[in-house]
Amino acid sequence: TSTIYAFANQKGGVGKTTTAVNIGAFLAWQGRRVLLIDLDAQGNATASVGVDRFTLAASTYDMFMGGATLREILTSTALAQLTLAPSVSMLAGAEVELASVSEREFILRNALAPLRDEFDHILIDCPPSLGILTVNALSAADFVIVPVQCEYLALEGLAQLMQTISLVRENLNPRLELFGLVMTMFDPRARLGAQVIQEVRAHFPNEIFETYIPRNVRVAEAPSFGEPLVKFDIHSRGAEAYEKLTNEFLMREARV
Amino acid sequence: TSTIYAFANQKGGVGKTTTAVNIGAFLAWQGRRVLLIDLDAQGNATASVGVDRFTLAASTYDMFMGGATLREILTSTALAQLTLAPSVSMLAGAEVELASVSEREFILRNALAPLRDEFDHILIDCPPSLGILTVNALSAADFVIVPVQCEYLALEGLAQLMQTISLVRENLNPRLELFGLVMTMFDPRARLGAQVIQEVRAHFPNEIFETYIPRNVRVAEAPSFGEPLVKFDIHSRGAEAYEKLTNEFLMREARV
Ligand SMILES: Nc1ncnc2c1ncn2[C@@H]1O[C@H](COP(=O)(O)OP(=O)(O)OP(=O)(O)O)[C@@H](O)[C@H]1O
Ligand SMILES: Nc1ncnc2c1ncn2[C@@H]1O[C@H](COP(=O)(O)OP(=O)(O)OP(=O)(O)O)[C@@H](O)[C@H]1O
Ligand SMILES: [Mg+2]
Ligand SMILES: [Mg+2]
Repeated sequence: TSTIYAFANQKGGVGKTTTAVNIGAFLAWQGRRVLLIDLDAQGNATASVGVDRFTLAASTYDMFMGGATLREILTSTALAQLTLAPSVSMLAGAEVELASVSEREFILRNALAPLRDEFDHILIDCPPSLGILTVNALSAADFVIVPVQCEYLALEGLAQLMQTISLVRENLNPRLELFGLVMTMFDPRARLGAQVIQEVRAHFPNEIFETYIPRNVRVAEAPSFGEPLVKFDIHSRGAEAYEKLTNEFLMREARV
Repeated sequence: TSTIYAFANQKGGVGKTTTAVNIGAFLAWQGRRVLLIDLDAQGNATASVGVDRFTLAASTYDMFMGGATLREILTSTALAQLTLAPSVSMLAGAEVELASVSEREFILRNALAPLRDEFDHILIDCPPSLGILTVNALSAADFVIVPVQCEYLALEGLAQLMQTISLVRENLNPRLELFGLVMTMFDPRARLGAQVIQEVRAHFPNEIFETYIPRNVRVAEAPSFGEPLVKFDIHSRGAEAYEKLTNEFLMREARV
């Protein structure tokens, strides 16, 4: 059966989508069967793997509203083994539309149950909030991966995120664990990056992935071509870091 | 009476907080009376002006829940003329806690009414979502300022943001207008930045501020000292750009 990972951090722009997409793509490139689920109304993960949101028949919005099963919304992507559950902007209304639905925290977990044996890895890209969509991801997941931008403001929200993870573990999903923190957009020339890493390491001594992702303009360019780095520019510094991170991910997975 | 500005964009990490804080600080530095309202549970605006969230008696959370008036939560900051309405992490629960409250879209607008004559400018920093807190900001505001990061993924959400602004104007706040788009984290060396600006200009020919904010590490360092750029490093490229942007802001304000 597959392992499910939620990529979560309520701080915006820290690399959740970029990390979920590129770990997913390198896993698929190595021949593993990967399902990428886009839970963000912005649809950045959908765009990053070359799927056009404006021509979709159905999306994760329909799954949450009960209009389609998860299997019915799956679509292929730029990579053979990478399957996507796409999102559309309507998802922005889910918080309010689900407010009075019972068991709303478990919609995704229940939708995933029949599909778990068809994939090796299931990766969920979360929006920048701790609302109902992120709670659904945390309720369905085995593990949480937290991308942390190497900037001061990204530190502020980590305590709150850990609190939320604990609350979900106590009330909704007892098996949920922190898989690790990924330091992103690291600029070795600036003092700030090293200071932030030191601060994070003080609070999470054993949970930081050894591979840091450098700031690299090719990473930011790839989504405009609808391609993950493994297809867009496999020799870029960004691609090399994400390949190394994916191998570290597999080693950690083998140990748990 | 004061003019009210909402700094909104559901895309995360595009510079909403940095732009609200630094325009606010340069206005205050020029002697104008400025109120900065932090509507993000992460409290980045609060931290950026040197206020300790963990010692606050009350915050915007208490205002939304009816436990305090806006006047009661105001606090001074690192700059004489800059007053803050601080936020705390409890604000993350507002979406659900307000779901069944009538007139919940107007809580902030009604709270601001008695204070409008005490400030020249009121600036509201929004979280990275289009939920009830951002809707409160848009319902209270005269104008919306949209920071747009010079990256491809930041383009995806602009259409949805404009749709939301139109919906608020039609249903909640007939006077709401787009004041302008601020291009942030511009890197003149990378092709991507110029391409994104060209794309934005194609859709918003007259609404882009002429001043682009460059990517500048001093901008990212300032919040760790709890100081806006005008105090932290007024001679940095980031500070010069925000001073120029503030003067452009004042010229535009004089014209409307
Ligand atoms: N290592 C990197 N180097 C350069 N740019 C990067 C890197 N990682 C991400 N980016 C860019 O930074 C921006 C933010 O990244 P991304 O959208 O993945 O963050 P996010 O956490 O998913 O954002 P949101 O909170 O809006 O969902 C994007 O424009 C992305 O292309
Ligand atoms: N011009 C700039 N140059 C360098 N770094 C910048 C610049 N503007 C903002 N930053 C940094 O980029 C990160 C994102 O900026 P900021 O937090 O202001 O965005 P935001 O839109 O408010 O994010 P969120 O969506 O989480 O509220 C922060 O770490 C900030 O310090
Ligand atoms: Mg994202
Ligand atoms: Mg912010």
